[in-house]
Amino acid sequence: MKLAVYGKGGIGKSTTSCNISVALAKRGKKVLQIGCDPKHDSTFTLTGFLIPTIIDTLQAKDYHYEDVWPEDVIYKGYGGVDCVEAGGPPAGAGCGGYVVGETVKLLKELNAFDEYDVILFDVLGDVVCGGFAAPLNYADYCMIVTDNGFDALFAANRIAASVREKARTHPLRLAGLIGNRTSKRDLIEKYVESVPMPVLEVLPLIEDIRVSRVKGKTLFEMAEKDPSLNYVCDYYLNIADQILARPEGVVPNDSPDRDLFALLSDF
Amino acid sequence: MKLAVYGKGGIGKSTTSCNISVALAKRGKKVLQIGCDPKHDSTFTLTGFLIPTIIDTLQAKDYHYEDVWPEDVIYKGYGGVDCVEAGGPPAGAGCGGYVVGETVKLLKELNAFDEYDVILFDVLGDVVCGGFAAPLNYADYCMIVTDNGFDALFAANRIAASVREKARTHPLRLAGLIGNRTSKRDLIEKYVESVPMPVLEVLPLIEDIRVSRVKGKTLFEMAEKDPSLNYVCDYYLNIADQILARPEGVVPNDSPDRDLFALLSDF
Ligand SMILES: Nc1ncnc2c1ncn2[C@@H]1O[C@H](COP(=O)(O)OP(=O)(O)O)[C@@H](O)[C@H]1O
Ligand SMILES: Nc1ncnc2c1ncn2[C@@H]1O[C@H](COP(=O)(O)OP(=O)(O)O)[C@@H](O)[C@H]1O
Ligand code: SF4
Ligand SMILES: [Mg+2]
Ligand SMILES: [Mg+2]
Repeated sequence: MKLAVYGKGGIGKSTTSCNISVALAKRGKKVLQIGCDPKHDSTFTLTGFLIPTIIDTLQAKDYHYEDVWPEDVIYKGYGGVDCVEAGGPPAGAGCGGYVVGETVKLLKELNAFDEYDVILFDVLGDVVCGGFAAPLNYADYCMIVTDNGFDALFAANRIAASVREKARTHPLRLAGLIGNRTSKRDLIEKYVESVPMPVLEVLPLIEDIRVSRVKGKTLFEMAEKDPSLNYVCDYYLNIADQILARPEGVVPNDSPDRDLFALLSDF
Repeated sequence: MKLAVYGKGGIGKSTTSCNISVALAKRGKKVLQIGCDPKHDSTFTLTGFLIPTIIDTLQAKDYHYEDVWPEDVIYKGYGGVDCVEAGGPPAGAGCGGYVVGETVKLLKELNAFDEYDVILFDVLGDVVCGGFAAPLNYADYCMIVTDNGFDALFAANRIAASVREKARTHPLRLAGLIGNRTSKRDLIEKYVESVPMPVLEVLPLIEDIRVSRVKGKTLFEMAEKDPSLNYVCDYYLNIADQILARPEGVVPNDSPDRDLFALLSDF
């Protein structure tokens, strides 16, 4: 099963992805997480450090694929989750799509693309052009991380539109929204009323989650020493369990942009 | 003179751009603002509504450039500023670079690209791939809008790297940073210490600026009825005056990503 987690930059995609990956591993799955964000810090709380990107490694090897070994690009993270950072296009040049394409190609050459129960792509969702939509070509489900604000929901709608576009030619479904860092849900509710899709979970702002990034640890690792954090892990286990149940998912009917402005913004 | 305003999504690029455009017009310049963000609301506070995007218009005319008149795509905004929305690539397909390229091509065909004293491109800066770097090909100066947080400064560094890349083949300089919605400057100061560049202005979070978007008006238009807002307009006039003075600018020496994480984030 392949998952793609999208959302606006800074919304909590990577934090959420790392914890979902560990939750899936807790359910006995062999998981690979692939970061697809120019910020290339997707797997930081799984490994505790910034792993080199695929492009870094390929450049160091002068693009000789035959000289690249799995351990050059796949790093072991917490909970048995394997980690890869695709990174982003070089600044001012190149294309996000090329980077994702190269990453998948290399993993296939290393026979590392089909040996996992779950592969999770963590993807920047601010643009969702042809390039950044590339992970959707491989995904069975897309999950969108959003808060209760206009900008993140506008990005969510473009992501939903991309899923609809790709679902015409790929077996892709939208599993739903993950609300994050918010206790309010009024705009999220308004949005899903006009563009029906499941809301898998809504996580409030939790200081321990913010701290997890400073510590370079997932909530699961922190909960080993502080069991009072188990309630936070339950959010992520709940998401993992819903995905493992192979939900129907939806082919969303995104809202026209103008309607979205009228619906969600205080214009 | 051509300007490119970049920054992370939601940082305040469009609000800042519209007010800078009016400030330049107050100084007697004929200004065109071109929005280059999939959110296509760049010129909203200049016009008070969402103008159709270039791609919308071209599609409506079946891409017959000869049937497109200037008034189909160029809308009159407040203070005599003309407005164009390039928009973004269709969700899940296409390329941000194509949209910008088509926009400039069309404006040149309409003899509208060289009749302005200033053209200001308002560009989404989360990715700065080859596509979203396209406006830098036309710009004399780039300005980067940031707050005092890690994500926006990480984006700023990638934008600076793109300017350095483009400055090798174009007469482009980085005019500097515009801090926005922040009263703290410690991370901004840390960043410019390691990557020297001017800080043109720092605007705190001002409720009237947030409200300006709700009202669909620039601060200049609001100050007509409420002169106590003149102090806010002064921030933008200060930026405009610095740019009109044709500063030296810099070819920034962006920081390697890993250093940036060590420098700015609380990892
Ligand atoms: N529910 C939450 N509560 C508090 N902080 C959060 C939460 N989710 C994410 N964060 C924090 O938000 C910041 C951005 O998260 P990150 O996962 O890096 O975002 P993205 O991958 O979308 O850019 C991090 O500092 C992270 O710790
Ligand atoms: N200095 C400021 N103080 C308060 N609110 C601001 C300020 N600058 C921008 N905003 C608000 O921030 C939001 C995002 O601004 P916008 O210009 O649309 O961002 P961008 O174009 O970068 O996506 C808007 O609601 C705007 O009114
Ligand atoms: S397809 Fe997307 S990532 Fe690739 S160059 Fe174009 S805008 Fe950039
Ligand atoms: Mg991330
Ligand atoms: Mg904008």
